[in-house]
Amino acid sequence: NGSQLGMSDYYVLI
Amino acid sequence: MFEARLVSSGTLKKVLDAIKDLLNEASFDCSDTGIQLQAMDSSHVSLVSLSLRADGFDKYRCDRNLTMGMNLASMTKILKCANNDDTVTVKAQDDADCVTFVFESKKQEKISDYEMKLMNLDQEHLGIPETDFSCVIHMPSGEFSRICRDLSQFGESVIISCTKEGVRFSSSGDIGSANIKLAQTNNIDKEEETVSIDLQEPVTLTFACQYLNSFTKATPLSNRVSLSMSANVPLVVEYEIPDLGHIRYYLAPKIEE
Repeated sequence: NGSQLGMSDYYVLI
Repeated sequence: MFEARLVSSGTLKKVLDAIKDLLNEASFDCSDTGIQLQAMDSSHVSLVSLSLRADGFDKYRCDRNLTMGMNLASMTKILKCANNDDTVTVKAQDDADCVTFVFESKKQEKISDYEMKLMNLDQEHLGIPETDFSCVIHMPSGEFSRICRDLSQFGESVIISCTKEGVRFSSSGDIGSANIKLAQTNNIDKEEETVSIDLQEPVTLTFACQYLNSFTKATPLSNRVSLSMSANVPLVVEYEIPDLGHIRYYLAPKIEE
């Protein structure tokens, strides 16, 4: 089913 | 002093229903332009972004920026005490450690107030850049909800594939497989029932059903939904809240192992 990416793979904390 | 009033408690109940599947608690950032909320679910796979404009409220006052951390299960208990057609006013003093919900019945014969303790929550704001998406699908929110519900019977993931011909939702698992194709429609008479696709280039991405189903809890807020996709960024599922704002959900895709 594939592995799940997370928000931190795309966006950085500000 | 912060004070925000909505004629219908039902709207606030729907907003809460749209976020409480994904979030146990959340910080509501209040300023003179309105109320914003941005929070990730506990697994950090999805993100909720809520915006309620000040001019969408029947009365709105916010003298100083205020962040109200709320336990959403507690907020749910309080909102259950309101009838949908009660007016709701949310009030807090500057630097307060509690918030008050005041419910007024239509004829003003019953007025109740509930005070809730606020929480200090860690603020984890993510910077989300403006994105030009490869495709944006506009469709009826009820149809999207139905598709997510139907396909989640077959597998844990849904593949969304968008081309100029239309959009295809697929799922497969132990019992078999399912495919739902939606073509673009040109039904001008019933605009709210149309499916439209703005396509720059075709995109195919895989997403976990569990999160998509949580997003569809926003369906009562809007009869339309948009799905925005590009190859290397999270899906954005957006519901416009008429005359009040919007709720957006971001979901990271699954990738081949």
